[in-house]
Amino acid sequence: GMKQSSLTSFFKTK
Amino acid sequence: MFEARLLKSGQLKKILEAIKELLKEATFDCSDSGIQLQAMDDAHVSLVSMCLKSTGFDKFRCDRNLSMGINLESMVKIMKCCSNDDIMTIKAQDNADTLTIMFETKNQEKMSDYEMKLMNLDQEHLGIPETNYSCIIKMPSSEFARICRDLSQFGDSLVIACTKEGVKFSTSGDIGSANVKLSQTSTFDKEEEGVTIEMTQAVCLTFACRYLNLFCKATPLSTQVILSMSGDVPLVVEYQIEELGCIRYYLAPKIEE
Repeated sequence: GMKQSSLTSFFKTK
Repeated sequence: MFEARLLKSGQLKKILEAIKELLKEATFDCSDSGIQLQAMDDAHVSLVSMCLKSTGFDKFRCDRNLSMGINLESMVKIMKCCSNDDIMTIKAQDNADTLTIMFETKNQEKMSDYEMKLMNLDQEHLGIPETNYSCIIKMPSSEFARICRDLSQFGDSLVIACTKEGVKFSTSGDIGSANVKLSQTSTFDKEEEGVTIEMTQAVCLTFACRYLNLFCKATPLSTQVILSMSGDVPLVVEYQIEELGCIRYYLAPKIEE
């Protein structure tokens, strides 16, 4: 199955 | 002092319609270059990045950088009180806790003003890395909206596969499966009516239909939409707002468990 990834695993907090 | 005058308030109305279902509240960062907004939805799956250039306004003045926390639902209520071709002015003093929104009809026979309380929002700014995307698809925004709407009837996820030949949107669910293929347009009268693909490497990614449909609320802002994709990174869905700026949506892909 597929699961939704989180945007924060791609973009880091400034 | 911050003051911005927009000749067509309908533009801001459409912008709010395009973000209000993803974001309850957002910080509008004002500087002399314009107004910027960057915010993620509560689930941290998507991000809205909006930029309105100061040169796109009829008048624009921003003496000091200003961050205005705005409840979007409240602002939508105020925007419902104007006609699309009313002239609008938004105004705030430095360090103000309210924003004034004024509407005037073209003939100036009706003037109205609304004062909205500003909020203190915790800002979480994300650094979005510069990316050379493997596939950049330009297509009519209405076509993209149509495909997202049609295919989301069949499943929760949409697979977008881009090759040199074209782009394929696929989904499947309880009742069966659906595919829509678009080829690059060979001849078109206007650029925005065609489908063009710039590709260095084929890409296939899966995304949640729900978010794509929410992004399509921006369709009235632009005749064209630009989809940028690379393997295993978020999709970018971009709508250019004529002369004023753009809205970009970022969407994290679905990945194999």
